[in-house]
Amino acid sequence: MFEAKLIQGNLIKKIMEGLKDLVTEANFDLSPGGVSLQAMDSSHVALVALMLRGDAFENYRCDRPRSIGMNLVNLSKVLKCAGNDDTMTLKADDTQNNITLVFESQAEDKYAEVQMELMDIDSEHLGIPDNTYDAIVKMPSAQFSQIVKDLSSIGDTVTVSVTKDGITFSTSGDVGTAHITCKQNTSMEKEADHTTVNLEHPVTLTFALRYFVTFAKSTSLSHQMSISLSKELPVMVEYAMGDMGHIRFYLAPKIDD
Amino acid sequence: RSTQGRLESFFGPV
Repeated sequence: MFEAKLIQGNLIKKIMEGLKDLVTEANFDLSPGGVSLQAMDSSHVALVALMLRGDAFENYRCDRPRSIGMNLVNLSKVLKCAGNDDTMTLKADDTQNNITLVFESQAEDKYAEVQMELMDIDSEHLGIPDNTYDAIVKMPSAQFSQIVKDLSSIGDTVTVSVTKDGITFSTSGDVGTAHITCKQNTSMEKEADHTTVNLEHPVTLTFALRYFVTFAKSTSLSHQMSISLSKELPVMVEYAMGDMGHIRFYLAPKIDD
Repeated sequence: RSTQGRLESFFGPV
């Protein structure tokens, strides 16, 4: 038996916002420690890794580890039945090939129960090494989102360069070229507004910009996000959800011929 | 010219 209740059910809605444009179906790995997911986009250029710790849930019960496959388009439809302030309970019986989602209003005056079929999905997990990155930049997620949106109307690729002076996003297209630099800034009162640059070695990598725009759909999960870069390695873009878990995106760089 | 890398070129199977 698997059962888990989230007081802030809309967390699942927010997570789905970041997932559904990248992958259409995925296996959720249920274990006593929590719920995780790893899935690649169809072109195997980007990978999403989700982790929700068991203690992020109000009641968490997972009697045995199990993978449940879900069509994320269908899951998004089901989630429309949930109000933004509703609690969300997920239930999956080990002997059944479906999942039950229960949405309850905080005042307990509305109760919705939806059953959704599960599916068998062949998925391969990739081993992601614990990298020591050359550069880790933390910045407000709204700022990152704005930058990649703005640049995507100018060009298709983005060159990300980190030096001790800050992080620079550059693109070029028919319109012209654009460079946006964010310098380290920790003068603001709120830590979530800070930009910090943790640099081992300066690094420059080029990526397909549209994936960054997709990753930025997770902006509502966290005020801060981080970009971790190493020479000739996929970039890691992370949105941490406090001590509840995280969503991490990996994107393979463009390689010079 | 540059080509798009694939994740399998960087991360191995589990």
